[in-house]
Amino acid sequence: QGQQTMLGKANEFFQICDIEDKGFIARCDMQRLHGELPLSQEELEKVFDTLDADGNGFLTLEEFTTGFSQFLHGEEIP
Amino acid sequence: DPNMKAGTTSEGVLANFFNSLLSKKTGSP
Repeated sequence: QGQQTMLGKANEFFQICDIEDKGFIARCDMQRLHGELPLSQEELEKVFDTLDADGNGFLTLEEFTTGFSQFLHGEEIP
Repeated sequence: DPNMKAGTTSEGVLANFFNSLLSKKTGSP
């Protein structure tokens, strides 16, 4: 059940970033989050690079979910 | 290691990002 919740959240967050509902997140989509999230352009770029494991310039839901999963396992959520 | 400063590592930035998304979802009415 925890896994399902995690997948649901990852999906929800993916939708926030995938503004045009393309099915992937491009670098410019990430930069549009600047202003919505308290992160600098530089930090958003770094997030994108970290999540984009294969470095093809597009973030798929799978890559996004993997990153989110790593975050959940590496960080305690209060 | 100068690249391992707290908060500037990939993990730190990623944590920041997801925490922001979490609070965005739960913090707004």
